[in-house]
Amino acid sequence: YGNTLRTYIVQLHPHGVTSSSFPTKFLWHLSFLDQTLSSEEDSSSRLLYSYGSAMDGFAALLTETEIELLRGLPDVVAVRPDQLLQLQ
Amino acid sequence: TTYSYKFLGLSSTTDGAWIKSGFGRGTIIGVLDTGVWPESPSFADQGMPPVPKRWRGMCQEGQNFKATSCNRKLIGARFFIKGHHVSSVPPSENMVDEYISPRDSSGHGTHTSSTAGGVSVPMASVLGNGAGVARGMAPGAHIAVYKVCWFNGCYSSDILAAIDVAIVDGVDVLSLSLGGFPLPLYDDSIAIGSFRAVEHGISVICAAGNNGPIQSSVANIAPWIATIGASTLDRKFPAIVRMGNGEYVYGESLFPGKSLPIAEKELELVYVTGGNSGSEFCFRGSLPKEKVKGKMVVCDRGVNGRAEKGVAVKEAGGAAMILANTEINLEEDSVDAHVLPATEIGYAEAVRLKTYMDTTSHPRARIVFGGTVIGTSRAPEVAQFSARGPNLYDSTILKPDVLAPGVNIIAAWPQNLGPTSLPEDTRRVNFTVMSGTSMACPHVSGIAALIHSAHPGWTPAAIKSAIMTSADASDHRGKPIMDGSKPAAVFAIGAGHVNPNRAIDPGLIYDIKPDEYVIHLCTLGYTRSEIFTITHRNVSCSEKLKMNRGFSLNYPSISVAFKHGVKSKMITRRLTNVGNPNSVYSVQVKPPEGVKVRVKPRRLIFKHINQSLSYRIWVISRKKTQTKKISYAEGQLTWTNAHNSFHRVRSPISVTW
Repeated sequence: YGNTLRTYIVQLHPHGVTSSSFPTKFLWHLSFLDQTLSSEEDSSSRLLYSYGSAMDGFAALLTETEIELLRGLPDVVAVRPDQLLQLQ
Repeated sequence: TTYSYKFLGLSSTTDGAWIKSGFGRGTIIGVLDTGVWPESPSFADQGMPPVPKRWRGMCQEGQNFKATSCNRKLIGARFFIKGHHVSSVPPSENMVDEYISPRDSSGHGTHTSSTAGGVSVPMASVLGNGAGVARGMAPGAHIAVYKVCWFNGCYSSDILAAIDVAIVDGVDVLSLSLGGFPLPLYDDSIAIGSFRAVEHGISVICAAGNNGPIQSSVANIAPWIATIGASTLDRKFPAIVRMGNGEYVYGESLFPGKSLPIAEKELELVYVTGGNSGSEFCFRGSLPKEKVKGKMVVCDRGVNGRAEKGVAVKEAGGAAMILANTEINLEEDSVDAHVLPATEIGYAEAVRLKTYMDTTSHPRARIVFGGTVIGTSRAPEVAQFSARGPNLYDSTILKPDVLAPGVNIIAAWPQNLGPTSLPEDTRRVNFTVMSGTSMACPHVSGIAALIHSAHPGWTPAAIKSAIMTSADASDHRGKPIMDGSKPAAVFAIGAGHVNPNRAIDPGLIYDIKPDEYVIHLCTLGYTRSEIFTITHRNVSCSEKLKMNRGFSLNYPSISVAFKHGVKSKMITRRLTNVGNPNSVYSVQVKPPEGVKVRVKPRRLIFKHINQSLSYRIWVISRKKTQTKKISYAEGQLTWTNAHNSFHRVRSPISVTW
């Protein structure tokens, strides 16, 4: 499963140490992906959503290996796999 | 809906919640669901006020959906598909197109949106059944639709994106008729997203889930969410089975019986069992044509869809169907607009019918359709499927919070589907019937919108308190709300059944500031990082708890768990006067069995509006021995205004050992 892409919700510290150096949250979130992905990967194709109101963070397509890398970054609060809910 | 607003006492002529709130004018309800069918008459905008200036949302174009599809009623529509799109979903076997736009492909979102805020539509019905003027609970409110659910479900990444946008758009109420199983709050994207929404003053209303009557099945359990269970109406659609022996079995159906000559004809009865094909459940392709052709087929409820069983019977040449409840459904009838003459019978009736069939060589029956009957049955009752407490992750918060109508709700329906929503159903209707806590949720969303319109300054916690403390503990006959054959427990009904006319003027409210939820999470033993995940607040629980010794969340219901030999608990509550100045309230307590309850003070004298006063409750266990088996008891605590009996502020008490 190490290389299988899955959707994860990555929650960041709202006032993370790196956040102030980016003009928008979207760019900040992209930079997180850039740090995680190999250099030839286009991080924008992996970024699904950039959250700023309901949560600080993003949803992205990631492998388990990349998730482990992300978890080690200082501004990452939590990483959760996308969940499928149902109508009731 | 064509009837539930009347059942809840909402009237456009007498002074009640609709008049006091201007029908919810100016309030914006955001509905996270399967989208909307904008051409439905329930979303027409005649008589609607202009779009509020604070609205920041949009009408997102997409497949079969133009920016002009929105109007002054449906002020926003967006869709969120990225989470769904990338999740290697196998190609759908569904023959219905799934619109890549806010347009509703499956009907659910159209139904729930119209229940919350649909405008008046005269002469609405499902094939002539349940006819009346259809109205949402807040017919004057604006609706913004966020499509997050697709044919295979709703991804949390899409849901979170919708909540994220809805906060910025400026909705006042969020209605989420979706969920799953209870989760710890730090793993629950709805809980996390809705905490921020509540911080922004948005009321979040969620379905409790349909996993009842299993204990601790209730989902969406965050204390800042209003969690809604489902109840029945006193409206019936009798479709009685007359067996060949002359005896009758009560059933219900929305099939327009008298319109087909075969509908009420006596037919041979057949119940196909044996083998592994699921013929007793009437799976598609499981019924041998030679056995069922021209006959009335008995199908057990469960596993596949109720209406789908009718299609299976029809495909196999069957002429009619009796849908037989199994033990888990008991006597609950969730009716459908079947594709052939059909009726649904309760479990006890199913046993009688099958006994007749087993003891008769040529069993026969006919269905006698009785139209729509209102007011003759006890209601509300708890829907069997409605999820139950106790709360799996927080014994101090009673869930569900309240019940609202969720069985046989007739509301708006799209034109791409028949009333059963099955692709084989070529009929087209503007309204259809659905059941679920999904249907209960938007009733409360609409009621929250009414309260928001009447009291724009109230917090989401105040609105929720108003709904909970004014809820009815008894049914429309003044008798206990029933759950099957027994009076319902608080774990089924929470604070009771919604009463919008009382909720709009509750007298007192239990308000909660977002910071208090954080302290509450500390009392539960959540770690700093878990609390940060949920609330985005960096807190030291030891400091918080030091500064708030003996803290109790100011929740409108009371739930106590005696664990680890603890025999006594002291909890505090704080009431705020939103009624009249110079109001005096006295307390009445009905203690749970095996428990002594002391309240101090026993009288609260409010001199001003918005004045807050606190009281303490000591809950003392009188049980001598503790067994390993978990046991429960329940009671209630009510503050009654000495001069205004309308203001009764009731909190259920649940105790667990």
